[in-house]
Amino acid sequence: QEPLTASMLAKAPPQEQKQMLGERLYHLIYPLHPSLAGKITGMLLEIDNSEVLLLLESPASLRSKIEEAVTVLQAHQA
Amino acid sequence: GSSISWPPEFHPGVPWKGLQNI
Repeated sequence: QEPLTASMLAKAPPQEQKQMLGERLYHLIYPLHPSLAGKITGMLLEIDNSEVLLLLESPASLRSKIEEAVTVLQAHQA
Repeated sequence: GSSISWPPEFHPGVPWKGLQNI
């Protein structure tokens, strides 16, 4: 799968941009948190597209963001 | 939207509606 770039995103309508980012995020999150992947992806899609692109390029940043999201999610569900 | 349904859940292959419904 080729990397998603800002210029690729810019060619798509805003709604589709989130979709493209969501597909990438979901497939990275799923192996870590299968049961929460959809919700974590939904949370991360609230972040600015440019920041999500940075996360997709930086596995360590993404992982810490995922853990942050899981913490928030668990607190929210508690 | 209601706080109980937050966060919106992403499903691969399903068009993302996200926060547009709020």
